[in-house]
Amino acid sequence: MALVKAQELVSANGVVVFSKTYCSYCASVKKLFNDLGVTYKLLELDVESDGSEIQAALAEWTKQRTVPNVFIGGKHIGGSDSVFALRKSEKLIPLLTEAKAL
Amino acid sequence: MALVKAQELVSANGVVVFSKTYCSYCASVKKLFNDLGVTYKLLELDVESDGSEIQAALAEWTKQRTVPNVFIGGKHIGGSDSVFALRKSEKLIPLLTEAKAL
Ligand SMILES: N[C@@H](CCC(=O)N[C@@H](CS)C(=O)NCC(=O)O)C(=O)O
Ligand SMILES: N[C@@H](CCC(=O)N[C@@H](CS)C(=O)NCC(=O)O)C(=O)O
Ligand code: FES
Repeated sequence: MALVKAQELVSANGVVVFSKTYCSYCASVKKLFNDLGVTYKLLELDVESDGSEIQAALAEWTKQRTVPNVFIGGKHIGGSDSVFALRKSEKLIPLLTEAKAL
Repeated sequence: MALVKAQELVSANGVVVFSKTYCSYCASVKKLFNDLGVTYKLLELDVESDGSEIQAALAEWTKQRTVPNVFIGGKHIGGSDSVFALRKSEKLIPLLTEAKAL
């Protein structure tokens, strides 16, 4: 079931990015994480067979229906704006390090 | 036929934005144009019944397969990066004025 699958991914991985392959906003978060050398679990919702169910489950769980949808250390971070805001305020790397993703 | 439809829209309108309703990159171009008070023709390719045909025709015609796909004064401008680059180099408003969209 989609919600359980999403929650298990989040508890099993320091960083999880729920994304879509064609989306530039998702691409910029992935690029940032790649440039920083972050270890992250990536789920492309347009490719996964249950992608739309996962997106609906995430909407229920986090109140966020959009992609990218990012979790760090089991905590819901938000979308691209939230990730880049953390980057700008120099809070991103501490969070990633604490989650052992860096 | 999709290519003729796209070309007719471009020749009949000072500014045309081919877009998708769910796309943040498209949203930022539309927001820029709205903030500037630009008159533009908007085609949401995920809503139009022949949207995918139009996107394929645009790819053929402009070599650009992505959205947003922007034309000003009949000239192919490109995507969001191109529009914001013109904005940054102060070339956007002159182009829009020349196209009588501002
Ligand atoms: N401000 C948000 C924008 C999120 C957003 O609007 N995402 C779009 C794609 S760019 C979306 O999920 N649209 C609905 C969908 O794809 O299901 C962020 O920073 O992540
Ligand atoms: N750098 C380009 C990005 C264009 C792009 O990758 N667009 C994506 C949506 S954000 C796209 O068209 N993906 C394929 C599709 O939706 O058919 C720009 O500035 O516009
Ligand atoms: S689909 Fe275009 S930015 Fe996300």
